[in-house]
Amino acid sequence: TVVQPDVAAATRPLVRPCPGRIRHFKI
Amino acid sequence: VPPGLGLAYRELDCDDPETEQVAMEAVDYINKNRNRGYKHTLNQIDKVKVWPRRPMGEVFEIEIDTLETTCHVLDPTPVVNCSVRQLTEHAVEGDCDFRVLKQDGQFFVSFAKCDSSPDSAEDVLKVCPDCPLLAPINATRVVRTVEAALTAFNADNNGSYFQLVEVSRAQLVPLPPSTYVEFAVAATDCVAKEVTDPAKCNLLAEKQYGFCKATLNEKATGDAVDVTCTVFQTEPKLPQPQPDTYTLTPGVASAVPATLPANLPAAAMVVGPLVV
Repeated sequence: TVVQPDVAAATRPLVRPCPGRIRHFKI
Repeated sequence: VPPGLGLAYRELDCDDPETEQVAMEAVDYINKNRNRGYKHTLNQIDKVKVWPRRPMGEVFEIEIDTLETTCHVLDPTPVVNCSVRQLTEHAVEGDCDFRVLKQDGQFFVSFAKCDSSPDSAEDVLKVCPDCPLLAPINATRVVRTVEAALTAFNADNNGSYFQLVEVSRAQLVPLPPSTYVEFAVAATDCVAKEVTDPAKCNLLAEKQYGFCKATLNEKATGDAVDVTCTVFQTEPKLPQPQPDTYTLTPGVASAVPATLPANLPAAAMVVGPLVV
């Protein structure tokens, strides 16, 4: 993402809140 | 509605400990209220919304994915000790929608709807080209295998005559030509060695269930059946609170016989699982 030095880039969550983690395997 | 209060739901992280607690309550509810098939375990939380509930409490609207374990629902083993059915065994998943009320730190399931479906044949064969797929439980070979296995089990059994409760799963194995089945059984008031007409036997008032795994090998010299059954310890079932609406797919509908005479002799208490 290219931004101007004094403009804060939009922050995106590092982890999507949903769906959650897979505990075993996905079928 | 007073202005400003709103009726908006709050969003919660699917891996939030509170969400996970609700999901575990939902899975526990599934396992306590199914009476056929296998216990399920939580695989993934898909969505969660938390609605305020007046005068107090919150309602969790939650969607979860579950996976079938190898423990039958009649097996008293806690689900945490049950293995998840692997892809190579043709795994089955469940998709469930729940509404769970949380009030004063307690959970109450008010709605539950689950659909279960096996993995696709393509997916199974992709990871294991030679693995046998699930077969219809009314297939001729399956029915023949269950009948032969139950007959063999009862012939070797010195106690009660056991009758079939349900066929839980079946696989047709191409090489060597054989049929693998898993089925649930229940003790009756007949003595296995003395039964002449099984139709006249009645389930015991204090139910005693068992779970069997059997293979019928088709040989040129004739069929050979190999069966192993585990008889579960009897335990009184406490009544579970029922939700207002509770829907299950036909595949998970009740198979346990309804009412039985109350004056039948009680089952003998078995200490720990008995493998015959």
